[in-house]
Amino acid sequence: MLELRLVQGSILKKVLESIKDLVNDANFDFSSSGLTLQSMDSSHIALVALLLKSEGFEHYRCDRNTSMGMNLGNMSKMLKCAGNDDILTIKGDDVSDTVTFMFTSDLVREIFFYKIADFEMKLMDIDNEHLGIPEAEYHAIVKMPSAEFARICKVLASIGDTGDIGTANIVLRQNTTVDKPEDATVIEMNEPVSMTFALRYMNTFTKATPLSNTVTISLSPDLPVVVKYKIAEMGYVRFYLTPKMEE
Amino acid sequence: YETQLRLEAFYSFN
Repeated sequence: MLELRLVQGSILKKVLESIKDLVNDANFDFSSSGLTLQSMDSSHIALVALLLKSEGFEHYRCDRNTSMGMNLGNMSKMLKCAGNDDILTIKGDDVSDTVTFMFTSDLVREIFFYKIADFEMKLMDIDNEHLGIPEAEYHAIVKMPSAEFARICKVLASIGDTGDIGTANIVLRQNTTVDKPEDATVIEMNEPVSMTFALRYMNTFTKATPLSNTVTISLSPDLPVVVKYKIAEMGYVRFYLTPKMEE
Repeated sequence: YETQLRLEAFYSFN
């Protein structure tokens, strides 16, 4: 028996929008501690790791560890039927090969009418190997406004990475003299680091911008970059991308 | 010439 209720159903909608362009199908792993997902893109260059902790749900019941394979495009279509203020309930069981998403509008219930919409989606078998990713010490960790990071990636990608039309340089300096802490740019650097990444992937990661006001980028020369969007009170979406290296 | 290794080159499968 699996039953989860998320008051802010829009969080799962945003999560889906942030990962569906990177990964087509993925296993959602449910345990008593929460919901996790780890999946690589088809080229094994980038990886997404999601954590939504059980404490972040209004109601969370997971009798035994369950893995549900879902097509993220189809799931996104179903979640788009939910209003942004809707409460989302996810239901599953051990015997059927479907998962049910239920959307309820609490605001309407308070008046006199109770709207319930439910969508049943077919599950799929996905052979999904997990990578063991140990915690690492990074040479540099940048915490900055997520919208600014998205803007930088978009601008650089529009100029392109071939050098055909010219070059672009953007320098981002530490800036902590801001009114709101989420507007700060904080650079923790243990050692200088210089790396090259495929902008196409970085741009895909920035689809997670609506999930968090800030983004954390962790860099070490011999490791994939980690781009992390914290989901307040619940967990995170982390993206990993291997660097381009000179051969 | 630039190359991009797969993630398995950095992390091992569980």
